[in-house]
Amino acid sequence: TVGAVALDQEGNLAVATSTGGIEGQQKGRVGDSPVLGGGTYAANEACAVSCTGDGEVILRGALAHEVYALVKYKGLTASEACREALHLRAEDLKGDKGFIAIDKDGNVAVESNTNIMRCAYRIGDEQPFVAVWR
Amino acid sequence: MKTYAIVIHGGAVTMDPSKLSPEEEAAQRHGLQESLQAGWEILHRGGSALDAVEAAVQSLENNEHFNAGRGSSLNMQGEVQMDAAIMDGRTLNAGAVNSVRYVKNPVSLARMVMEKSEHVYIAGDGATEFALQHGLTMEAVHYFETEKARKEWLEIIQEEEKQPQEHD
Repeated sequence: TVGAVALDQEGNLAVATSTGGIEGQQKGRVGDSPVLGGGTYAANEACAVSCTGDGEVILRGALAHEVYALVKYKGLTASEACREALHLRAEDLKGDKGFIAIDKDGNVAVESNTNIMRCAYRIGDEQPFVAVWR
Repeated sequence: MKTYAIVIHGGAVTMDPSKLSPEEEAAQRHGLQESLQAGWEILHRGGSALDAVEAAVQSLENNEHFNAGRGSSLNMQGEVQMDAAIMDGRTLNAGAVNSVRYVKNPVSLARMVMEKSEHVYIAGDGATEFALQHGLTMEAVHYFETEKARKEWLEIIQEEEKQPQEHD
C-alpha cells in the first residue's frame, strides 16, 4: 500500500491511498485502503490520514477516522493522535498498523508498528526526509 | 508564505526486513524521493493538496518497487487487483475504487469517480468501464506483474499446497 497526505498553501488538506492488496489474497477482497474512514480520511478542520498494514484490522478500527476524531475532538496533534490510534483496543485490534498524517497546522506524523515502514516527508522549504525504518 | 507539507508512505511486497537487499532498499529510497518531489513541487508552486497527493501516489504506482499499480501483489488466482481512494479535505468529496485491473493509475480513477460521477465508490468491472469511458490510460496484464511479486506469490501457493487437504 502506498499513500500521501498534503497541506497546501491555501490551508487545504488532501489524502490519497492506493494498493495492490496482499499476496495471495482472496479474489474480490477489499482492504482498508479504498475504504473512506478505514484507511483514508481528510477534513480541513482537523487532518488528513493514510494507513497501511493489516487491512482488516484497520477497517475494524476505522483507524483513519479515529485519528481524525482524536485531532478534532480531543485536540491532539497529528502525531499524538496516530500514536493513540496505534494502541486503540490493542487486544481486539492486533496487527500491523502504519499511519501517515498531517494536521491543519502543518504538523506531520509517521507512526507504525510494522516490520518495515518506508516513508518520506518535506515541510515547506526544509530539506526532505526519507527513511526505511525497520 | 503559508505552511505547506507532504508526507508519503510506500509499502512494498517484502515485509520481512531480512529479505530486503541493499539494492532493493536503494531503489525504494529513490522511489520515495521521486514521489515526494512530485508532490512537493506542486505544493511549492502554490498548487492544491489534492493535485499533490495524486501526483505523489501516481509516482509510486508507476514504480515497480512498491505495492500499488505496477508491482502490485497477486491474488490467489495470480491476478493483479488494485484498490485506491482519494479525499478532498476542503469539501469532504471523495472517490474510491476496488478490484480494478488494467488501469495504470487507480488513484486517478478514484479521482475521476470523485469528480465525474455522482458516486463515491465504484468496484470491479464497473470501475474499469468507467476508466475506459473517461479515457484513462490502460495497460496489459504483464505491465503490472513483476518477477518479485510472481516469485512471492508462487512461494505462498506452494506453501498452501503442502498443507493437508481436509475436504473432498
